[in-house]
Amino acid sequence: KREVFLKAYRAIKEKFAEYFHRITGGKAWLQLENEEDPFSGGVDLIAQFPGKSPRLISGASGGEKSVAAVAFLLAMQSMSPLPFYIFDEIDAHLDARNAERLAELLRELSKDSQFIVITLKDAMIARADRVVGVYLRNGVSNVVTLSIGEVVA
Amino acid sequence: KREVFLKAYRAIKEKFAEYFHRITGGKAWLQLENEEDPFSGGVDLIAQFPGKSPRLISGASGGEKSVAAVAFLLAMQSMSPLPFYIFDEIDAHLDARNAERLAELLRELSKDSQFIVITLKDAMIARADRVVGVYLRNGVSNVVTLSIGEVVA
Amino acid sequence: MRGFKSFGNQKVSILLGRGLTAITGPNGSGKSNIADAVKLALGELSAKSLRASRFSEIIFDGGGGRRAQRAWVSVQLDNSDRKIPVDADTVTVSREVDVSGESVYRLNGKRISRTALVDTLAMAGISPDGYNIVMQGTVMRLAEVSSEERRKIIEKLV
Amino acid sequence: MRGFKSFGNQKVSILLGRGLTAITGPNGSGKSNIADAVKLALGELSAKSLRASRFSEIIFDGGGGRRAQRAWVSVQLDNSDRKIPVDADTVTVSREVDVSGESVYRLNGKRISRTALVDTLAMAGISPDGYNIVMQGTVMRLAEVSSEERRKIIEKLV
Ligand SMILES: Nc1ncnc2c1ncn2[C@@H]1O[C@H](COP(=O)(O)OP(=O)(O)OP(=O)(O)O)[C@@H](O)[C@H]1O
Ligand SMILES: Nc1ncnc2c1ncn2[C@@H]1O[C@H](COP(=O)(O)OP(=O)(O)OP(=O)(O)O)[C@@H](O)[C@H]1O
Ligand SMILES: [Mg+2]
Ligand SMILES: [Mg+2]
Repeated sequence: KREVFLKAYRAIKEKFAEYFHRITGGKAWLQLENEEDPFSGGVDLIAQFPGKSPRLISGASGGEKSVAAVAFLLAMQSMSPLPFYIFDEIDAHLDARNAERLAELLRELSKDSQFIVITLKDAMIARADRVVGVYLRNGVSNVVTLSIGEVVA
Repeated sequence: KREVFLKAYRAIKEKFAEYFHRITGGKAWLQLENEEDPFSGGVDLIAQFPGKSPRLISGASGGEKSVAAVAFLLAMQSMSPLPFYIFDEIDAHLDARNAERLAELLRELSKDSQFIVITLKDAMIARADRVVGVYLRNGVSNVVTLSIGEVVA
Repeated sequence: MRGFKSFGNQKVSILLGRGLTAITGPNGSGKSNIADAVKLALGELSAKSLRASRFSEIIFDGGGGRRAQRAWVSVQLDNSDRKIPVDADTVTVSREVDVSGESVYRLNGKRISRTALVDTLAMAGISPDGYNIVMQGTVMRLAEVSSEERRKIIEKLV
Repeated sequence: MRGFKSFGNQKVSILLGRGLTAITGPNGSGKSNIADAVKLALGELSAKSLRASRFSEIIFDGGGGRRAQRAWVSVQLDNSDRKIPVDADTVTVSREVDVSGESVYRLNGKRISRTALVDTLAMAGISPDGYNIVMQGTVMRLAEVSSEERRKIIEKLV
């Protein structure tokens, strides 16, 4: 059981560091509280944003926490993929630059997976393969879907 | 005690309905669960957005909840003003239209009070009397303040 | 979907494919309701997690006498890799909720108990509260979990 | 502020006046830290609510040997209406936190106990966890409180 966990942990650790760097340009890592007996302690998440000191993620800003959480989720996805992902406004607290870099990473990773992202941000909409527009008419929700490939062709 | 509460409750109820309508164009109201004995029940918040059925606010969308929560806070403020208000990203889940209408309402109410709003939205920044820009240099936070009146003059 | 939350009495189908799909629109237009529909179809047991106090509240209650009698949602999953132990390239999961809050589940059109459905989908790692569905307003909190909780999230994955 | 969180060893002053002030900037630039500074000055007792596990963590710890020895924050309040029972047009509240997590409070330069400070400010309705300070990520949850909780919020106001 310990080996199974450590194998998964190391795979996630590696991808997490990669994805975090891709979005922020900074460094982040997971850390076992107890190296010898992983199950007697937890897993810390430490982030070092560019130009700053390393800090436990609980001390980071709202946007920084969002980015770290998404990098962690994507790392889990790369180790153990599920058929689809639904992310509801994960970019709500991101500034323009982080929103763009996250959208870029999602576009790239979505080549091998299915990401459904609910968003209000242009940065995300601009990089989607498909845009589902939801609107109300007479108090009832309707949907219109644009396939970006078709639009361009 | 009951009279003191009811007096405050009615004042808040009225302002809440007004501010909610100013932001959304819809109707919302507070409702005592127990009219005869207010303290044996709670206070429900019901919102009816344009074109829709009235609904308990717990069933509303993220943006709708944000707007209702802010209208409620502003109603409390009008009844019992405090010297300053600090709102940290209360507009994170608002679409462009709600963000603009909220910013308009805050600009108007701020004539009699001090509102400090942390925001990433242009709609809010555009309507501020003063913009405090926060930025990092060498890992240290710095601040630059623009007084909009001066800029225009 | 038909009769589900803000989606009225006309059937609404949303084609989602590979790659990145962005769902957008004004506040209150129905975006998060789409996520709720998927959770519902996969066997969600908590009405609260769908922002309802009981399951009957997820039935379309539009004004003007248009209230629906039932809510129906259906999710079509690609099963060409046969991760779901069903011998079909496509697995369609549907759920109908009536005004008493009772649910009827179907797998490829055939009625199935919730337990059987959940066990079948679990073989492919699919569940209504898997880490693959991130609800609105929860992403910041994911970073705020305790270190023990974070370890358990990784443990659950394997 | 000096030495408080991301605000380094140079004193930083932010003039806030009447009307609407917008604070903006990139993620992680220090905006919410300004709100934390105000809460700290007003007597906040929970380090966790300032996103720290203990009070010594709010002292600037910038890399390159620039770690500060103490954090100092100060808030200037207009008291021309004398709602705060102090005979001065301006009331300045300051707090210094040292590496052991100990705090020293001052009111208009004169040292004061936290209890005396909190009682004095409470006369004007000012407290570190009043409804007038809405922290990041909490506004949606304000709408999700129970009806009992909502009634108590109104009761607390009077
Ligand atoms: N049973 C129901 N019948 C009709 N409408 C409903 C029902 N349940 C919820 N709604 C409505 O659905 C709307 C919420 O939809 P949803 O949460 O999907 O919005 P959204 O597009 O995600 O908005 P936001 O951008 O604000 O998050 C609300 O206005 C709510 O009143
Ligand atoms: N003791 C400390 N010393 C130095 N930096 C610190 C300290 N405590 C927190 N920080 C840093 O302050 C930054 C957070 O600032 P803050 O929360 O104010 O950001 P923000 O501008 O609100 O960002 P966002 O838009 O993402 O919410 C973090 O990057 C964090 O690492
Ligand atoms: Mg939503
Ligand atoms: Mg912040």
